[in-house]
Amino acid sequence: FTTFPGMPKWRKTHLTYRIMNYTPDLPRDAVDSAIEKALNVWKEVTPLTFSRTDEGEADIKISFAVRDHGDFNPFDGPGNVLGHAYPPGPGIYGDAHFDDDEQWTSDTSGTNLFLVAAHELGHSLGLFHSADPSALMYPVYNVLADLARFHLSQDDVNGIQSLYGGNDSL
Amino acid sequence: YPVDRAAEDENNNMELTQQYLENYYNLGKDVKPFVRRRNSGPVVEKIREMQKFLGLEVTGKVDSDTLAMMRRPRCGVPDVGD
Repeated sequence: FTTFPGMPKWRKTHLTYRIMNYTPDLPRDAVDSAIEKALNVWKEVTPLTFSRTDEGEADIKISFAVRDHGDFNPFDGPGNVLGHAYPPGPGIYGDAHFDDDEQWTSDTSGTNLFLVAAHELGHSLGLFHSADPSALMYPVYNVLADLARFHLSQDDVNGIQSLYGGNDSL
Repeated sequence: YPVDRAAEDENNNMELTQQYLENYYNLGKDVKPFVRRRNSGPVVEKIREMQKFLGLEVTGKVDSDTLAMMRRPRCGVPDVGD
């Protein structure tokens, strides 16, 4: 695993997130569920907790966008780049953006939102890319045959716990 | 015609490689076009760095496995930081 240069991380354990808009590809509750599940992946192995807010500022703002979307980091249309996210910090930092030119799905028939969200939210928490192909933080999208059996690799766990420590309640 | 097609494919592959290395491996946009075309010096080093990071065989050449990897969907955050 690697962390961002300078090792930015949240200096608190309770974080807020806000879903700014929705993809037309999925029902809203499917998006809500994918994001909540993605945050839980990290919550389970750290002291971090998350609560959702629907107005005002949030630590992690989640949005769907196409092409130029105001951060000088435009998306590229269908395929290739699926999303990006910023390391912990104020303002745009911590935010996760998803390319709405992808076909987002809850299963593996298109691009699975949960898998990409879990990866991007790893960036939002301070993880950079991993060179371990079995890691969630490996930069290339890996379709899982059985999503129900998803689990973080040891490399991901070591990475996030190097920033926040473990979940003492386990 | 087949010769032209091969040359066109090679150009496209180099274009893809340069873009990929610029986006994700900090290849300087100021690397001279001649160096880029010849696929030498800093470009080869960056190809090797990319192959090593992504778990590919490290050849320094844009082989079929490397091309296939560069065409796969991925995260837009670079693989190496500065």
